Amino acid sequence: MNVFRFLGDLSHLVAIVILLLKIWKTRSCSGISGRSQILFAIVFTTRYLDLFSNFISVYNTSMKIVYITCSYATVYLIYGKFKATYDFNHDTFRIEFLLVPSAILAFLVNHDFSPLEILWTFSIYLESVAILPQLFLVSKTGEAETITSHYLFALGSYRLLYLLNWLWRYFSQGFYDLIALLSGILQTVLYCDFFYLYISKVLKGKKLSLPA
Amino acid sequence: QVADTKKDEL
Repeated sequence: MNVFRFLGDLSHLVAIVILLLKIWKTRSCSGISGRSQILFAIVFTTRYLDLFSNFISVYNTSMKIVYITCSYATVYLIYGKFKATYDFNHDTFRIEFLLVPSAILAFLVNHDFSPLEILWTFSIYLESVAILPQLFLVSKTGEAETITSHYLFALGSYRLLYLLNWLWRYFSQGFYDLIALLSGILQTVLYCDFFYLYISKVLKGKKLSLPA
Repeated sequence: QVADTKKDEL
């Protein structure tokens, strides 16, 4: 495991924990898209089905369990415990527009036409666009709390770091996976606009607000 | 060597 891969995992973990803590401490999930969180729960569930059949390392297994557990906990906090603070009116992105094309594409373009492989591919495609409901929510309300911005920045950095990891692996081991690579590029590109706003505003101490 | 990502990455 190279440093980019490790920092990527760490960044992903930080993002997930920031979100959970934000909701827990403020007792509110306003500004957070429950729909994106449902998509992430689906992503982790379909990707880590090999959890019990395919052992890689203690690190790998524990991270998978932490990601899955945290994503379900987040969904529970939004739709259960702090439901009263959830922004139903603004979180209106139609997730079937992401789920259906990802599923169709996973059936058409995959490495191997087997159930586990298709589900893994589906999770990769879905993850690349799963943040769209959240970005849609931010653009609809025109602003994001600073802590939400930190969450989005950590979550976006994770795939960017994985891209560097794949570049590293390509040159050092000749390893590459086009499905993961192209999806990872799309996923990172979707965050570019946000990265720009984050660096130009949030890091200078201002709240992230979009121009009217 | 392709299609190994799922085995060791997250």
